[in-house]
Amino acid sequence: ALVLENVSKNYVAGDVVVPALSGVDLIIPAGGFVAMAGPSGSGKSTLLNLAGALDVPTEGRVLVEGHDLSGLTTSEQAALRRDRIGFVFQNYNLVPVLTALENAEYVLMLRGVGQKERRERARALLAEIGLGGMENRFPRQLSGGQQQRVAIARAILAEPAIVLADEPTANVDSRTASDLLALMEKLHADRGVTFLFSTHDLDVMRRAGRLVWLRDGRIFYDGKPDGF
Amino acid sequence: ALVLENVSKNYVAGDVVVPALSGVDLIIPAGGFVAMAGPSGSGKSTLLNLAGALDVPTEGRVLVEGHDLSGLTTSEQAALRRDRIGFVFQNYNLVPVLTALENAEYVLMLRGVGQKERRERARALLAEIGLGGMENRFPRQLSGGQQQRVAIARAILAEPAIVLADEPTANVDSRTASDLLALMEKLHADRGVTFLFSTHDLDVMRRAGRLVWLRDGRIFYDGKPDGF
Ligand SMILES: Nc1ncnc2c1ncn2[C@@H]1O[C@H](COP(=O)(O)OP(=O)(O)OP(=O)(O)O)[C@@H](O)[C@H]1O
Ligand SMILES: Nc1ncnc2c1ncn2[C@@H]1O[C@H](COP(=O)(O)OP(=O)(O)OP(=O)(O)O)[C@@H](O)[C@H]1O
Ligand SMILES: [Mg+2]
Ligand SMILES: [Mg+2]
Repeated sequence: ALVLENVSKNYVAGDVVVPALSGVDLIIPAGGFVAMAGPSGSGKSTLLNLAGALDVPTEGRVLVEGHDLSGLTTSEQAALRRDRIGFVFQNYNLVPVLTALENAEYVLMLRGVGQKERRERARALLAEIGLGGMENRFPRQLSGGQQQRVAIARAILAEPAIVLADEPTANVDSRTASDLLALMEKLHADRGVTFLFSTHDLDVMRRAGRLVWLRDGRIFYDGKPDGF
Repeated sequence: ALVLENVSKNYVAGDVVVPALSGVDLIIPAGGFVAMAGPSGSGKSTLLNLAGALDVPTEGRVLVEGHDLSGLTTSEQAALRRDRIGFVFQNYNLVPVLTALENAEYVLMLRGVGQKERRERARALLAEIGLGGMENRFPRQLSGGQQQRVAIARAILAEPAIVLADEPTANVDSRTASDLLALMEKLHADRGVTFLFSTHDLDVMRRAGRLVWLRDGRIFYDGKPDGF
């Protein structure tokens, strides 16, 4: 579903070049349920941004469902992001002037799903993740972990082929985190959605089928999460 | 150092009243090292905002170092926040147009500390928490956990009487979290700084001298963290 081929990403900060990723080779087959961990600053968000076509690599190639992202036009990339990829940002990126419901249903709206159907689906999902009764609130009227859950709802409601989630449980308690993981596992099992998510939480790592560990922009370990 | 006396906080969301805190009694003596936990949405951020004079209770009183906050003028409250309280926000609240160094040294600058001294102190602290060499970057040029650490540096650099920290380790790996906790413990032991911090992390909870557990805006447990 997702391939990174010898991917490097350099940022420029002032007169310093920051090698955020160096020579990363990663193959996530369709149907994978993969956790990514590593120290703060090791490159997890950078990798997810490249995988989600939100940024371009300095070297190497990123292929989503076989398409080399660099070969796609901007509108083709936008269509891919809308139709095939669900993204959960580390800082949620909710639209402040839209309610929780409107934020959650956003992708369905972009896809032209009818209002009645998308509202029902969004309402049901929000209730399932503990946000029942909060659908008409604005992001600023929600707690940190509630905003995070709206961002998750937005990503999964459209049942994309691939969900890329950046620390999706960082701001919730362990019980809520476990429920969110169960929801992701269910979507994976029922619909074959591919998941790649970063986390700092050992309990979350252990529930993944596979664990990729980053250090200083390189893959340090890629295999079963046992023993972590 | 901090007293909440029968504190309630209601928010209004549309035509619904949300009782974010109800009848909270909490005494944090000077020199306390107190963790606060509880489900997402249970009122942790609300409590910290009231304690830090960033918001006002609907009922009850908040006293900081014996001063009833409602009895202070706006400039007296601002002075209290500048001189006596360090605050770490759940979403960092860094100034986007200031560098990491400028963000960290901000409170010292407000207090009139000379540039040479405050730059040296800020640089040293940033290096100590793993941000050496990044002091001239802007927040957008830092990872999530790096931004969180700048926010922590800003709160503790000025060695306030009380540090209020909202999920200060949510976006960093367990090793970095442990180092940050050690730094907080050191400031507590050496300088008697009072700490009240919220967290979802069991390892962080267990290192506190006392654990306050919130549920639905009420205190559910207040005592030793053993057995959690
Ligand atoms: N725009 C930028 N300019 C310069 N350096 C950057 C920029 N964005 C990220 N970096 C650097 O690239 C490295 C990787 O950042 P990234 O955000 O991918 O880390 P991360 O693994 O997600 O960290 P965290 O766990 O703290 O979220 C870090 O050292 C960071 O400082
Ligand atoms: N401006 C607001 N308007 C309406 N309700 C609000 C507002 N701000 C917070 N709330 C609600 O108040 C309750 C407490 O929120 P608070 O942010 O204190 O929770 P929290 O314990 O910090 O949660 P988290 O662990 O997710 O950060 C939540 O139910 C939240 O939805
Ligand atoms: Mg990150
Ligand atoms: Mg909060």
